[in-house]
Amino acid sequence: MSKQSTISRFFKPV
Amino acid sequence: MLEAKFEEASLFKRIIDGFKDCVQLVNFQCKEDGIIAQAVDDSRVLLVSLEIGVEAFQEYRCDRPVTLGLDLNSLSKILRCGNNTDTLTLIAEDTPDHIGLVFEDNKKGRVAEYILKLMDIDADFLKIEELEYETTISLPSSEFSKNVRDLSQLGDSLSIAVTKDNIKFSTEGDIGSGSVLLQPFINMEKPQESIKLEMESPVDLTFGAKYLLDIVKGSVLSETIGIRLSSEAPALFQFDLASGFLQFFLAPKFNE
Repeated sequence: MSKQSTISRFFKPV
Repeated sequence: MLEAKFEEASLFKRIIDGFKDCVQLVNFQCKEDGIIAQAVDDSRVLLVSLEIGVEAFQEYRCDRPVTLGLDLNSLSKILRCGNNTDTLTLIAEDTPDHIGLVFEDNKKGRVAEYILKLMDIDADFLKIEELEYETTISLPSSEFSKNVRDLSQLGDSLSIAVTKDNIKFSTEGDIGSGSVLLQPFINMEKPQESIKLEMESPVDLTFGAKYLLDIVKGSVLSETIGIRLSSEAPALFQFDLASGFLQFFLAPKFNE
């Protein structure tokens, strides 16, 4: 079973 | 004061059509050196990053930075009112609550003016780091679109595996499975039809098909798509403009 990662895990707010 | 004139309205229409189906509310930041925009889809899986350089415009003037909060559904309604070959000028004051869109057909002397109310959009601006990618490929955007559309009929997830010799798109679903294998080649006469592959180490990543179906809509902007993959970062799918780009950063699925 695969799990979807999110953008927030990689990019942080300026 | 912002005055940004496209030689043909079709360019701005295609830019908006390229990503309006995955994000709705977007802050467009207009500065002296062009317009940038960024938005993340509601599920926080897909990040869209747009840059339109000054050279994409016939005329461009932006006296001081201004942010335009646009509802892309509403913007699209107005963009449909203009003809593709009209010029399109975007006009905004320094602290605007609306934006003007002026379509002009110089041959007929026809001028159509629309006003769109702006939205106050509370969205973080994310810092997009220069990421290190293990693999960079480039292929015709029509080829990429076909593979995504064909395979997504069979499964919810789509894998992209790259080795030094080939690129493999594949999926598995309830009714069956499918794969498309591509080998790099250079077409000297039609370089845009080439398939290029640069690889440091093999990658095999899985993505949600529904997000890839959003990304392929960017194909209206460019005959080729650049894809950069890393096992440690969101994949980058990029469509280049004559000046600027439309980028999609897509977070992969991981095996638990």
